[in-house]
Amino acid sequence: TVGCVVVDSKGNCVAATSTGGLVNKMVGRIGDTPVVGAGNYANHLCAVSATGRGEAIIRATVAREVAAIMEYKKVPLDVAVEEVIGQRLPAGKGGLVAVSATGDVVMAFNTTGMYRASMKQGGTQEIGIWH
Amino acid sequence: MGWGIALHGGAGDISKDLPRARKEAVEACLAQCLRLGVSALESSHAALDVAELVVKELEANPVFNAGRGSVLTTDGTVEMEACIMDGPTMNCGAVSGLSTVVHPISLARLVMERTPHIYLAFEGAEAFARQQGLETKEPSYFITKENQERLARAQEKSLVQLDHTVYSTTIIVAHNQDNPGQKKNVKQDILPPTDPQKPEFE
Repeated sequence: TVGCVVVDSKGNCVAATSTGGLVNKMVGRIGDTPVVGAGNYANHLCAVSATGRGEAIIRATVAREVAAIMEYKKVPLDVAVEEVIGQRLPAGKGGLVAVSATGDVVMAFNTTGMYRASMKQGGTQEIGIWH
Repeated sequence: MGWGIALHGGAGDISKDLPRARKEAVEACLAQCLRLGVSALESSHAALDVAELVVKELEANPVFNAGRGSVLTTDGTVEMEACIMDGPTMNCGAVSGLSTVVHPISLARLVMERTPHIYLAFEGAEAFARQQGLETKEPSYFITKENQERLARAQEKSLVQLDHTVYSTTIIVAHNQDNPGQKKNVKQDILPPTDPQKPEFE
């Protein structure tokens, strides 16, 4: 799976995700990526692109969960992401990249690694695989 | 407020002894895609355009599991899927079951912008792509030798797995070759069950 989240200088957030799915999956199997709110979601607060074990991400409604926690608990993006990746998505099942309308950029995962890269305006780029 | 961008190429049990060539290829692709996105943002491109542009670049590189280089179904075919969502309007588009569309993310965006729907799948999605004039290729374009080997190894062990996993996560067999009507449980042999009383057979 690959994904990209962007917040522009006006605070508009967008999430985009694309995948081939799982190796040896059954024909016709739908994963989390096209299920809005599971593998991909964006609203006026944030944009989230998730990756990992699709069945677990769908059960946890990962992408929407991040946005809902921000909205209902009035917490910043990194706090919402930590709650979802750290407590709601079972260990070893995936990760996500996310941006907020106020310009925060977060990348988190509870697997051994996630191929990732990020940058903020005026900041330095981050490219990584493991913690 | 300044702009921000993040992208990923998948998460999973990525082994620390990843072959050097693969590690360098992955990091080079991530850096190239990040540069592409940053330069588009610095040129004041809209967030929607930037996200699609970066994901198209990731789809084009067979090092990742999307577009060209997608992993294979149990039949050895590709069934790609994608989704795009615009935060301010909450407009979104999603597609599944694609086997000829070079950039699934672009088709997802056309579903969002040119249909009254959100989600199109399989024959309908493929027909819509052709109707919209999106670039399509023969299914073989998407299939790489590495993924054929990956499928063969997974099938030897009756595994369904993430593309990064090097046999390190055993996942429930979604079908039982001996008795198709039954699921066959496979014990997880790397990650300890989250609940020792109820082993996690997914």
